[in-house]
Order: sequence, then C-alpha cells, then structure tokens
Amino acid sequence: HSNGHSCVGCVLVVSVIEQLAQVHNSTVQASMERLCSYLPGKLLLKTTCYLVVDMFGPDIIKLLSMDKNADVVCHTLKFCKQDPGQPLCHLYPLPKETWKFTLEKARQIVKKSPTLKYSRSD
Amino acid sequence: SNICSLPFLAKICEMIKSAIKNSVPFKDVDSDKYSVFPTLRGYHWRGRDCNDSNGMAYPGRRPDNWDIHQDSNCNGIWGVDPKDGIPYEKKFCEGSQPRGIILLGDSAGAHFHISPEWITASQMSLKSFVNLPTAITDELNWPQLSGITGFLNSTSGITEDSIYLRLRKRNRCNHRDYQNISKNGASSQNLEKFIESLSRNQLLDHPAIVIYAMIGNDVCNGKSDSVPKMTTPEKLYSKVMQTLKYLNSHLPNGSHVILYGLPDGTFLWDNLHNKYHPLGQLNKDVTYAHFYSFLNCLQVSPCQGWMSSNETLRTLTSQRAEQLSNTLKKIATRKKFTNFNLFYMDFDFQGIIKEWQKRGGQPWQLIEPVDGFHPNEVASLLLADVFWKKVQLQWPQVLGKENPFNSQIEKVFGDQGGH
Repeated sequence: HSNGHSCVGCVLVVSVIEQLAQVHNSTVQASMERLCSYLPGKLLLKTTCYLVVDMFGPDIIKLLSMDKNADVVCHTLKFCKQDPGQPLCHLYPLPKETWKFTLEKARQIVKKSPTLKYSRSD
Repeated sequence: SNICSLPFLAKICEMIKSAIKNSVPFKDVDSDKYSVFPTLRGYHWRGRDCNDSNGMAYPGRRPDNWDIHQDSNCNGIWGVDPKDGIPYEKKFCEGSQPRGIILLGDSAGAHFHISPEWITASQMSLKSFVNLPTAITDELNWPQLSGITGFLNSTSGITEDSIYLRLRKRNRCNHRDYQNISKNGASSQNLEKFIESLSRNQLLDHPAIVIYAMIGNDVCNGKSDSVPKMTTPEKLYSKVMQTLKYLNSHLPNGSHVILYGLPDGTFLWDNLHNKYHPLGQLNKDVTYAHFYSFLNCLQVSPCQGWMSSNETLRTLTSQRAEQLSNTLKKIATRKKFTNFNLFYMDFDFQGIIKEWQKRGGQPWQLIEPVDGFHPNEVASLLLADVFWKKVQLQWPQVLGKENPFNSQIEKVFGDQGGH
C-alpha cells in the first residue's frame, strides 16, 4: 500500500476527534478545536493542527455528522486508498450497506454540499 | 506541505536529518559524539557531555592525569584530596575496573513507546501531550527509561533498575558511561549503517560491556509474503561476524560482548488478540485482532509474522527466530576475539511472564498498549533484572567488582553532576 502510514495516521486522528465529541457530547468542530488546544506550541504542533483543521475540517464535520466512521472519512478524503486488486483495509467493523455504496454516498456528501469556509469559533 | 523547503528552515532541517540518519547527537559542538542537549540523539541516548567545547572530555575515557585539574571522563570525580594530596580519581577509581554499557539494538532496546494518553479521548486533557515534542525528537523512543541504558526513575512504579544504573551503583566511577546505539527497524542486516555512531577509543577509553540485542526485525516485516523477507541463518551469521570484527577493532581490551537471542513472539497474539485496543475501549469495537489485520492489510505492520491471525505463519516466524538464536549461540561458543570475551543469552520472555504473574500481573500488561508489539517499560526492567542475575551467576567478571569507595565518592561528590 503506497499510503499505508498516512492511512493509519488519518484513521487514528479521526477516531480521536470522533471519540472526543462522543465523550464531551460536543459538536465535531468543538472536538477538533479541543484536540488542537491540547497540543503544545513546540515543534509547530498546535499550528499544524489548526492548519489541518482548516484544510480538512469542513469535510470531516460533514462526514462524521452523517455518522460515517473513521474508515469511511479517510477513504473519502483519500488518505486511505484501495489499490486495484488489493483488499479493502479498515479498522472498524464494516457498515451494513455495501462498501461501494457507502463510499459513493460519502463522496456525494462532500461534493454536493457547499464548501464550508471554516470559521474557527472564538 | 514540506516545511523544510522554507529557506530559513532548510539548514536546521538538514542538520536534524543528518543527526537522525547517522544516530549521532544533533547538538555536539566539540564533535566527540556526546551532547549537553537531551533529545535528537543527545544525552537521553548517551552520557551527557561535561564539557562540550573540549573533544577530549567525554564519558567513558580513562582520566587525563588522574583528573587533577578537570573532569575528563564526566563521572563527576576530579580534583585533589587536600588531606593527602592524592587525586580523587586515583584514590577512588584506580584498580576498580570501571566499564561502560553499550547497547546495539532496535526499537525495543530504544524503548519505543506511543503514549496511550495521546489517543484515549476519555482521559485526554492539556497534560496529555506535554511530552509529545520530546518523544517526537527522540523518534518516539524513550532510551532514558529503557531497560539497558535508562537513567531516569521508572514511571511504571516498578523498583527494578536498568543495567546502567546497576553498573553505576556497583561502581560510581561508571557514572554517565552509557550508550544506546539503537534504531527503529534495526536488524543484523542494517546495523552496519549506524554502528559507526558507537563511540569508543580503543586506547584512551575504559573497556565496555556491549549488548547486541536485535530481537525482532530479522523475522519481523510488514510484507504480506513475510517469510521470504526474513533473515536467513547464513545471512545473520555473516553480518554478525562482520559486526564482531568491527567491535574487536574498536573496543578497548578487556571488554565483553553479549549476544541476545530472539523471543518467541507467539505470545503477542495468544495474549492480546481478543483484548480491546485503546481506540476500541470506548465503544468496545476494536480489538488487537482488528488492529493487527488493519496494519497487515496496509503492509505497515511492525511484525506481520507474529501480529497475525494465521497460526501457521506465527509458528513459522518463531521457528526462524529460534534458528537465528541458535546461530548466535553457535557463534558465541566457537568464536574468540582478542579484545573481548563473547557470550550468548536467551531472550527469556516466558521467564519474566512468570515473574510478573507471581506479582499478580497479567501477561498482556507487559506489551505496549498502542502498538501491541513492543515490550513496555515494566517488561524492559524485568528483562534487565533477569539479565543482571544471569550474568552475575554465570559470568561475574563481566560486571566488575563492587567499588569499596562508593560511599566516599557519594560523600565527596554527591550525585556526581547527575545526568
């Protein structure tokens, strides 16, 4: 897999965002900002976090809000790819509907709705 | 995306990359391979330099003129006793046979550790990521807490000390004489790429105890066709002999080399597969079996052979590991070298499992929770304890004698400048 490590990284980060929202019963946006606020300023960690949120936050918000799990989010954002002839790699149990249908629907969600300009709260 | 492409960062990026690639300290003004900076291969990895503007002052060297005027070997002992005019280094260390500890290892020896607090949402807070910058600049390793060269107090509450701290307790003249020459992904086949970062002057320095502990990557890889990628006994033999010849031309006479065997890693699947991974604990949905399968599918697993639901593959991996251990044993019994004695020791994971269970622990508590692969801090220190006791029993000459002046050293020099 050409992008194995970025896929693991994406699924790990999106899982933490999703679980932070669950634990604190907050929105996905609030959860992403909470995660970035926890990171130290050293090594540009906090800056990088806000940069990533600015870039991918809107799509992550749309997808997680539609109950897509981290596998679906990361395949939709193309951090994970199923190369031709390769098995589908996923960490969480697969959704009930077919993967192809799930992924197609997720791509529609991201494509169709107007691109949210990410406006960081406060 | 490539932050190093920014002109004002290009130079420092280059220096950091070089330090990591060559496993030598990033900040080393006098280029003696010892540093006053902790991370980026600094004193977390090898004894702290006590004078970074003098390339002839570094841990492990024989004292310069008995260190009357300066601490040339950074053990914190120098100067002259005003009562009798005898240099302290001569009085307290002469004849005590000081020695250093050097590890040639992989991510296990460097103590690879991803903190579960970084991915556990239910416990996450501002404090969770405080140590992340340090970990990143140490390549996610914590050698300062490792079982061989650790010098910090254990964070896991276990009382056992690292090999280095035991050598220091045995002879305070060994203070700061440790080197963790380890790398993530290291094996017998790529050690030659970074063995030059080992620092020992055959004429000027004290002898050393070198532990060769490549415990996994010769049978571990992320490839789906894992077995063909494993090191063969013949290849291992050839590279280890090359390594030993290199050591014989660099180690001071009177050194010792101990070859550490490989473990039986079937322990991992047997004890973890049906346990929840930290990512799966909130919703009870991800076990280590799922986690292993995900990594294997992406071909980024640290060890496809043992982190697999395929029992045949796990057995084959352990068989190869045993063959390689037997090869190391054969080398140790047959080969002689002028500057060091050579020994072999089994990697007795089953032994430390029994010890841990005696203390009321569970086997799975000996493995790093986030990667589900590496021995954790408790395991490393229990292994150090078993190692020390075996060496003390079988080859006591390796550890040197107890220094009768330890208490006086402590009285005069306290913590000898610490670490």
